[in-house]
Amino acid sequence: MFEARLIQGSLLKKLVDAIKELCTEVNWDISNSGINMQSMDGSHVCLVAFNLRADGFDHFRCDRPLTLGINLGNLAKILKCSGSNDIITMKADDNGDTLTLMFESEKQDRITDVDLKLMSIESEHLGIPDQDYSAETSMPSSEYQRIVRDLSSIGDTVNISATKEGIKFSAMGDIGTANITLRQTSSADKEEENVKIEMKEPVLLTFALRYLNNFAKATPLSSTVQVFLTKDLPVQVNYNIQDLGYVKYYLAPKIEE
Amino acid sequence: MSAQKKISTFFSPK
Repeated sequence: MFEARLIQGSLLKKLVDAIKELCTEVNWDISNSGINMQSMDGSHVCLVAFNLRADGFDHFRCDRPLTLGINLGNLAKILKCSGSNDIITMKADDNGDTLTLMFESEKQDRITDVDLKLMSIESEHLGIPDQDYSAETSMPSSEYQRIVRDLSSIGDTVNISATKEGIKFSAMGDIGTANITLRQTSSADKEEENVKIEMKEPVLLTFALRYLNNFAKATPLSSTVQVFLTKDLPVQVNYNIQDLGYVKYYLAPKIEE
Repeated sequence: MSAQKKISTFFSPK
């Protein structure tokens, strides 16, 4: 038996919206420590992972580990039936073939329950090695969203470089070129509005903007985002979900042949 | 020309 109640149900809706375009059919691994998912996108270019900790839920019960095969598009359709202030409860039996979702309005005067059919999904787990990052940047998630969106109107790929000058995003396309450089800041009113850059060594990597743009769908989940760059390795883009867990995206670089 | 790498080039199955 699995049962989890999330007071801030809108977080589940935002999480599914943040990953559903990259991954359509995924396995959720449920254990008494929480809910985990890892999935590659259809073209196997990026990896998406999330963790929702059991202690982030109002109530969490999992008698034995379960794997729930979920079509995220269908789950997103169901979550559209929930109100933005609803409390969401998820339930599944150990050998059941459905996930029950219950939406309770704030005043608890309206209750919706929906059964989502589960699927059997074959997926392989990739091991993510501990990486020694060349550069780690923390910035407002709205800033990241704007950079990748603005550069997408210039080109399809972006060069990201970290130097002592800051972190530079460069795109080149038929209409011209664009560079956006972010420098470390410390003057913002709120700590999360600052840009923090920790650079161990200069690094330059090339990525497809289409995916970096897709990662920005997680913007509503967190006010900040961390971007980890490592020489010749995938970029890691992390959104921490306050008091609940995280969603992480990894994108393989484009490399000169 | 730069080529898009697959994620499995960097991370291996567990």
